[in-house]
Amino acid sequence: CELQTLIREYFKSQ
Amino acid sequence: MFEARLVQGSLMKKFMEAIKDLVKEANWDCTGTGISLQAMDTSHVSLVSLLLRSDGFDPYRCDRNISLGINMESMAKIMKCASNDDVITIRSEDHPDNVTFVFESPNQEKVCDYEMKLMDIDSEHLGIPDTEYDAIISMPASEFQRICRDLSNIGDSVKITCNKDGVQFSAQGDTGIGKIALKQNAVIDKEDGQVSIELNDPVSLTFALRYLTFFTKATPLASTVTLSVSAKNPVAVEYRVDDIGYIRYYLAPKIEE
Repeated sequence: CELQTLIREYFKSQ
Repeated sequence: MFEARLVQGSLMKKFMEAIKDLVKEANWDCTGTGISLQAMDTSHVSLVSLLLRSDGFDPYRCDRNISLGINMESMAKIMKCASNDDVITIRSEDHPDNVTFVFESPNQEKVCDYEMKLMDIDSEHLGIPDTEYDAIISMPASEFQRICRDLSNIGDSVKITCNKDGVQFSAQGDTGIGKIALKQNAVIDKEDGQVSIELNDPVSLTFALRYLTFFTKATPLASTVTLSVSAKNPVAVEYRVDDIGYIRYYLAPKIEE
């Protein structure tokens, strides 16, 4: 099973 | 006031086509540097970032930094009213409620003026760190579009594997498996039509084809696309647009449970 991750988890919120 | 006149107006039409299916609404940030936009898609899986540098416009005037909150579908509809050879001017006041798009035919016999209401958009701005990528793959944009289209017939995801032999795109589905391998061209001078790979470390990552296919809507903007991949990080898909800027998309990889 593949899990799609959110982009926000990689890039910090400014 | 803000005023930006783009002689090659078709570029603005193409930028719109490249984002409108991915992003519903976004702020176009206008500063002395140019016009930029950063937005996540509605499911927050991917990010689009674009820059139109001020020197790509003639003239470009921005007295005060402003954000134009725009509904993409509405703007796309208006951009469709511009002819490919029109000159497009974007204009607004310093504290704008509206933005005006002016389309001039090349002989200036026809001038169209569209005013659009702006929205208040509270968008989250993400910081994208400088990353050392494991592999940077440059290839013809049309080739990447073709690969995404072909493998979408096989499965939902594409596994991108890059090693010293080249790059392989593979998809798997109920009907079977599809694999497309590209070798690096012998002449490495990044000319159009070339596949070139800068490899630091062999890498293999899986991405949703649905989103990569959205990204390939930018194909008319550039002859070459660059895929920057790094283990466990989002892929950066970049289309550099001659003389004006770029559009970059970031997509988080799928992780095996």
